[in-house]
Amino acid sequence: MNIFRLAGDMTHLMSVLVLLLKIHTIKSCAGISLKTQELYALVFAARYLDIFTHYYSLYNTVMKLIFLGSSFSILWYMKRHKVVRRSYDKDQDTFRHHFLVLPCLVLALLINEKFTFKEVMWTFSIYLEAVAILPQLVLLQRTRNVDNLTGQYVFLLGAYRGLYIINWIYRYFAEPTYSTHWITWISGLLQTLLYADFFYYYINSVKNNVRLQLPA
Amino acid sequence: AEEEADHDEL
Repeated sequence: MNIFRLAGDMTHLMSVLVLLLKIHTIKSCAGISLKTQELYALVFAARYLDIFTHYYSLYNTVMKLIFLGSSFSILWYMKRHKVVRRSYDKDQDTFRHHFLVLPCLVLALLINEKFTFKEVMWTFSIYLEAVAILPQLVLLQRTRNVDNLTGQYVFLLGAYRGLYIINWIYRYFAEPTYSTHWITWISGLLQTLLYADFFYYYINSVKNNVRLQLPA
Repeated sequence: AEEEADHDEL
């Protein structure tokens, strides 16, 4: 464990807490893509299959439970909670996210480190996470002004994998036994690049203290 | 069996 990895996990944790805070306190999920939340729940379900079979550290297990619990409770809020679900704008959240799942699954079957069920599912989760933010980014383009909490949520979610990239670079040079993980590295890089223009507009809006507005 | 590729990250 290095500081970059810890910073990445804490940033990721902050993103789900910001989202839960938004939904739980103001009882609204306006501007949040349910499709992205569904994809993330699938990512965690596929990635953490080994949560009870392969104990790595207490930290890892606790964090996996937090990410699984938070992503499924966000789904519950957005689909079942009588007040929150009314603020979900399904007419705007139209990205056909099913078209992301199958290609990622096929790619995981073709390109993986080991052709076992758990490894293919883990690889599937890596590919899917790289594109899971797309419905949310499309929704942000549509909803003209983005509220602060939603902007912070997307920013933190994008930043966490960026910190993981620094963690991989650090481990590559610092840990002689650290082997190459091209699948994780390339997917993580693509994932972070998807946020590039969002980061640009978000940082500008924070710097100039103006509402975040993505160009149409 | 060959050691499962242990994914030690989240």
